[in-house]
Amino acid sequence: EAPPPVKGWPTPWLTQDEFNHYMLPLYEHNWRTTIETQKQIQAEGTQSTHALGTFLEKTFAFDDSRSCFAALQSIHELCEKEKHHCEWTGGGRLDGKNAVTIPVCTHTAMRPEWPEDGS
Amino acid sequence: GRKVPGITLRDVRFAILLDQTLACQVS
Repeated sequence: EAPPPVKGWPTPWLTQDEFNHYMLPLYEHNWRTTIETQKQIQAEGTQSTHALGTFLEKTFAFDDSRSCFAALQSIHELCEKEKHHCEWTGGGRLDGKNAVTIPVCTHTAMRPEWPEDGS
Repeated sequence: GRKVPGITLRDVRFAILLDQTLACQVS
C-alpha cells in the first residue's frame, strides 16, 4: 500500500524502517535500485561535481505499441497528479516485447547528517 | 543535511501508484 502524500520540502532520504517496509516488496515487484552513471551524467551535460543519484527503476513490457503508448499517457497523468517530473527511456525489449523503463528519484532530497566518526 | 539526489517516500509512493496504474496495461 502506498504511503500518504509527502508534505514539505526537501524530502529526506528513506529511513531504515521505511526501507525495510517499502523497498523489499518493491523488489519483489521487479523494481530495482540503480545509480546514475558517469556516462548518463555526461549525456545530460551536467557538471562533474554533480552528485551521483541513486534511483528506483523498473522496466515495463507491453504486448503492442498501442498499449505501450496508452501506458505512457497514464504515466504522464500520474506525474501531473503527483507533481513528479517524468523521465523514461523507451525502445527497449523485455522478454521480446516492447518495453519502457521508468527511473524514479528525488533530485533535491535531504541527505541525513553523517555520524561524526563515520567514513 | 545537503540536498542531493536520493530515494524518498515521495518516490516510493510514486512507484507503488505506478504499479497500480499500469497493472491492467502491462503484458
